[in-house]
Amino acid sequence: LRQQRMGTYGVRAAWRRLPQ
Amino acid sequence: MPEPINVTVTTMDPKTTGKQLFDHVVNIVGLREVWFFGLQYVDSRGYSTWLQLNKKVTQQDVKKEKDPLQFKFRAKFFPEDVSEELIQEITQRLFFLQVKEAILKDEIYCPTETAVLLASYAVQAKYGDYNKEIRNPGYLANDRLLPQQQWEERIQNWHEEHRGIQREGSMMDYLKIAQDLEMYGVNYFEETELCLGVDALGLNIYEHDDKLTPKIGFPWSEIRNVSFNDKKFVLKPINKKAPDFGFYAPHLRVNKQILALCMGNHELYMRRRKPDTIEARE
Repeated sequence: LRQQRMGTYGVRAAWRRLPQ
Repeated sequence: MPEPINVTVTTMDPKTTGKQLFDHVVNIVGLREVWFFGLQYVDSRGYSTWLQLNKKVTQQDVKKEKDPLQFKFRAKFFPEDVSEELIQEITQRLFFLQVKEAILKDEIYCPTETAVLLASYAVQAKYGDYNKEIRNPGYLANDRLLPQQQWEERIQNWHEEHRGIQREGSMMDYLKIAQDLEMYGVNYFEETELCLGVDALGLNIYEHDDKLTPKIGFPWSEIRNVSFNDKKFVLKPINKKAPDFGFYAPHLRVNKQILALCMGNHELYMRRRKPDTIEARE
């Protein structure tokens, strides 16, 4: 339940997850 | 120009996910530029929201009084530049219809002169070239073009100028002008204490009485992280010396929606900036 009440998105970190 | 039609999709399978439903709809429409679109619904509390693709449809808070469940197929994300990114004719037409509707409903503010010019492109898209032999005065009387109808002559003057522009060209000319309107492509959240706008380029903060000019803008390139904890939403700038920007939303689910829109818009933002574009990969 606790997890559903929080959320995060790393805008800068997202660049690293992009498929090359 | 076909009028927009309401489509009801029913499913027998309670396990159907949002993605299965969405894929079905885009297949029927023949749409390939799917990343801009989503299925919108009204939740049990009466708020408009987007169907999540990775969850079962029945697990989502779709208003149950309506049987069958009702969804609107709409653009959820907007391109930074329509002429660069909207390739398929069906995509162009869906954007054209949606933006035109938003302008006519005053959801996107449009100055009168621009509204007249846009209306003339809508007329060109619908009727083709202006021909004074067959277009008698009153030829636009039954069309929804502007909030008030007394502008026919001014629209007609522009309409005459568009001779030779094909239907698809007219719709794109319409969108190329409309995309420069301040409120185009912005998802506003007005229930928050400050008015928030999420769009293709980042987050903007507005005062409630002026949704045209942001008080502060945070382009994606200047944001390190966005997050929420219950009703509090926090934006951390890349610049460590700059203070975090936080605000409270009235409901947790508003924060979930804001975060989902941030993720979707930023995903498209990143893909546009890769040498291998979405269109090329498709």
